[in-house]
Amino acid sequence: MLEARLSQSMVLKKVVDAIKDLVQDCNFDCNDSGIALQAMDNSHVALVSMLLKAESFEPYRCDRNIALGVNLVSLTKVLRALQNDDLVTLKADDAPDSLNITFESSTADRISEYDLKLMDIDQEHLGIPDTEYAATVTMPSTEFKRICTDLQAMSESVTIEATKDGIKFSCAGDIGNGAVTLRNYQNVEKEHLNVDIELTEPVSLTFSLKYLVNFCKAQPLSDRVKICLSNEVPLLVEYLITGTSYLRFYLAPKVRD
Amino acid sequence: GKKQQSLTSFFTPK
Repeated sequence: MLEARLSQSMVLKKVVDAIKDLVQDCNFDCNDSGIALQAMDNSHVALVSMLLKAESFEPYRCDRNIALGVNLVSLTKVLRALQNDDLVTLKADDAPDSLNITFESSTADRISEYDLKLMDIDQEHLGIPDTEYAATVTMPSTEFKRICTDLQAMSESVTIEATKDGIKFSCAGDIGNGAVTLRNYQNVEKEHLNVDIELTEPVSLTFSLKYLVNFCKAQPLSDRVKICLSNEVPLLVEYLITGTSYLRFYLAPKVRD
Repeated sequence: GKKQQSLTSFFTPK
């Protein structure tokens, strides 16, 4: 059986809020190392990959592999009841029909209990090749969100170019062109504002802004975001959750027709 | 114009 208690319960809500517009039904795959999720969007352009490691929970117990087939719209309805400092506990049998979710207020004077019906989801797992990315950019997540949102107002697509001079996000639309360039930036006092660009070779790739803006719904999870690029392979956008738990998004590029 | 690639051409089922 599964029993997993999360003190940073808002993490669960933020993860679900970040992915529910991209994927609807997905398996939460539980085993002794933690709770994982991998799901592609309907158009097979983007992929969500989440891992909440066992260390993120206290206690965490899962004796065997359990797949929790969850409709995220339904889970969102349950998570509406979650309040800021609540502890959340997830419980399920080995072959569960439902997921038991308990919220406890930090003062332990309120316990809310929900059973969410589960579904059988036949989901293919994709092998994601280990990639040495040509460019890795770590930057404030709010900045990334602003750039994507601003450029989406002008165009459907953005070209991301990483060179030794910086990282340039540019777009061309009916009303004209726009571009934002970021350079390496170090702020010793406010490290969360740093822009770190690691480059082994120049990269230029084009992506749909609709998906990137969607990924930015994960912004509340972390004040930093990591963007990994290599020519002619999918983009990786990563938000670290707590410790080494993560939420990753992959996006296939657009290529010249 | 540019054409959207599919992720399945990069990542294959396990």
